Amino acid sequence: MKVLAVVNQKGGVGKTTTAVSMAGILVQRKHRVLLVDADPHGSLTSYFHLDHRGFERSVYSLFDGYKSRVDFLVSKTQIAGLHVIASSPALATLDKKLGGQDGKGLILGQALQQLSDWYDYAIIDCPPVLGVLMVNAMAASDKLVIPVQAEFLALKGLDLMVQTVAMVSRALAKDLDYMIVPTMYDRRTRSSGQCLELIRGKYPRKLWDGVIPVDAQFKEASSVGVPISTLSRTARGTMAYELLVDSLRFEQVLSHRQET
Amino acid sequence: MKVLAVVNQKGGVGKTTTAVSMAGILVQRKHRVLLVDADPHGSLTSYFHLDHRGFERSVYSLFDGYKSRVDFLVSKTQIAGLHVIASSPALATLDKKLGGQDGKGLILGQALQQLSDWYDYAIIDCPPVLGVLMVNAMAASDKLVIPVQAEFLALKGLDLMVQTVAMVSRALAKDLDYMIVPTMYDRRTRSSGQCLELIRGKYPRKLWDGVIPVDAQFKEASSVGVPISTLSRTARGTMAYELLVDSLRFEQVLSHRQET
Ligand SMILES: Nc1ncnc2c1ncn2[C@@H]1O[C@H](COP(=O)(O)OP(=O)(O)OP(=O)(O)O)[C@@H](O)[C@H]1O
Ligand SMILES: Nc1ncnc2c1ncn2[C@@H]1O[C@H](COP(=O)(O)OP(=O)(O)OP(=O)(O)O)[C@@H](O)[C@H]1O
Ligand SMILES: [Mg+2]
Ligand SMILES: [Mg+2]
Repeated sequence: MKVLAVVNQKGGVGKTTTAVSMAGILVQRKHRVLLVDADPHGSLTSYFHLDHRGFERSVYSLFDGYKSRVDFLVSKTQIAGLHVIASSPALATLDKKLGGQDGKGLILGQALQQLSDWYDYAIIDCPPVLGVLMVNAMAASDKLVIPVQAEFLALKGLDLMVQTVAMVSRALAKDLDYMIVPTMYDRRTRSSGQCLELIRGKYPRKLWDGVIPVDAQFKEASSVGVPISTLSRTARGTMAYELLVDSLRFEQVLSHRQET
Repeated sequence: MKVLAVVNQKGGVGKTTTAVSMAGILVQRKHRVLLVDADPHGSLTSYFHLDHRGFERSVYSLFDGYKSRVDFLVSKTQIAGLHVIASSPALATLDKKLGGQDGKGLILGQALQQLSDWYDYAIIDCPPVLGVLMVNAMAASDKLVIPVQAEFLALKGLDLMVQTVAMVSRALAKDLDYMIVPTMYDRRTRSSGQCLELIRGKYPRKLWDGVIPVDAQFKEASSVGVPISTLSRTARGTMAYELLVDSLRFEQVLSHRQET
């Protein structure tokens, strides 16, 4: 199983949209995908209409002494082959609850290990804040995707995010590979192109060579609770995420597994 | 001095844009305004090109045993009459650092009290996460503004945010008055109008009767580091925030203070 985390401390850059869109495409390509909602705000859980208020079976259970089988925490969605471990509002208390305790950064990774025969991919959606949940997601992942808007205000935040990745990587003694993905890209806005070039100048080997364009169909898809590729195979947003999944090159060749 | 906090656990809804835009309008109306950047990610600090990396004089100092004058923490911006207490990345460690300690919710409010003769308004920008910083901002404020996008995905998050306000209000034994403000409103998107009516049905006395429209000039303003009203008095975004400031009716009548 390959694990991917979608992170950025800036809010509203398309983290949840990226996690859901990539999962939708991988499932259409017949892979088995687990989405993990590590955001206390639970956008991904709401997206699939899994009411997370009363959820005993959530990511929070993993941090609350849950000892039995991790697959009991998994919920199905209306999309065949796409499962979710839901969020819980209680996740907002984790940083306070765990305080300065060491060794709490590997809890999510160890739990996902137990599911590695069940899924080809796990994609973790993160909250827009540096804390124990983001560190757990990074520790559990083989690759990071950092969505970013091509605007001046986002540039400083991107530097902060890259520094955070370096810091967590040192703390975990683990090489964290990441790709920067421009989202909500609007060719008509003059400054978008300039910002893109500034990012390319600073992170030439980490910036994806494509962009995710602005597409109103993302909102339509989220209001009916399906990934954009389920709503429309030819939407601009769908085609862009297809290219992103291709270029991440972490797609395992299907032949190693009997089709189930 | 009147204190306003801009809060929502959902990321990217226009919290920083709302704080900056309202401050810009109040300053043009000759009020003295203090912006407080309580977000570890520091979007507001970056907006005004106050590099927050090495900042000793930041909001973090208040939580780190700072004992001398609070006005030493204030930085000027290029806009006359508009000052800022900057953010610091160290704020990301606060929840962990303060852990379960009680009584840490009033630190920001007590500090701002010391500045009440210097400013007519203080506007606090918050991170998109429930934690000690958001609680401090709520405790310090006379009124809350909750920016929200008119989309289905945001509705569940709004319910969560309103529940959070009720919870914090009970914990602080203080009535927290709030107004829900639709942002990035796009009349062309079919579901916008439907969402607005759903919010109106649920929170009739709390929903503002206007909307902040989508306006590309917000991004232009942020790339040059000024509020939108400084860039253009006639921009749609400027006019909408003028109406919002009017309808918050917390604008003190200037006559009570000698013009300084
Ligand atoms: N490429 C796009 N084009 C148009 N709209 C988009 C695009 N990507 C995301 N959106 C919309 O932008 C909003 C924010 O996206 P999303 O919630 O995925 O961001 P996020 O980074 O997960 O936010 P948070 O920080 O709150 O977790 C949503 O309304 C979503 O539908
Ligand atoms: N009414 C609007 N029209 C168009 N763009 C807008 C509008 N309001 C905000 N924006 C843009 O949307 C993006 C997000 O806004 P902003 O950073 O203010 O949100 P936020 O809620 O503060 O995010 P965070 O959760 O990261 O703190 C910015 O690029 C901003 O310029
Ligand atoms: Mg999200
Ligand atoms: Mg902000």
